[in-house]
Amino acid sequence: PPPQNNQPVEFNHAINYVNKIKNRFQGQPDIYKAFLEILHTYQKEQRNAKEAGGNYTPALTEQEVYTQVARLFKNQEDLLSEFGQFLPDA
Amino acid sequence: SYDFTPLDSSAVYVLSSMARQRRTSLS
Repeated sequence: PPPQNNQPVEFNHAINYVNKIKNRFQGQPDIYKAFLEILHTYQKEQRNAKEAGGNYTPALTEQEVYTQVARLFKNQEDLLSEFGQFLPDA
Repeated sequence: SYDFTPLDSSAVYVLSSMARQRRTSLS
């Protein structure tokens, strides 16, 4: 089995990143909310695809997730490039 | 200090599972 040691690192990275976004968009809760929505849609699509066992193409690809987040985080290059570190196929 | 709502926590969950998936697909 693959080593699990990286898991806490990924988890901490995710916590720090979510915090950074929350702080950055403190005065613009709609942007933060839209970001959460993109993530949840992506997760739902991934789950659907998994359950369909290859018979379902996710409506939201990694590329589209990235594009949507880029539109949302315009002028926030650091947040966007950090987001790219999370995406499986960025 | 972390003031996380359940929504925040689920975002953290999605992001970390994305990162995990990325790691396994890269290795």
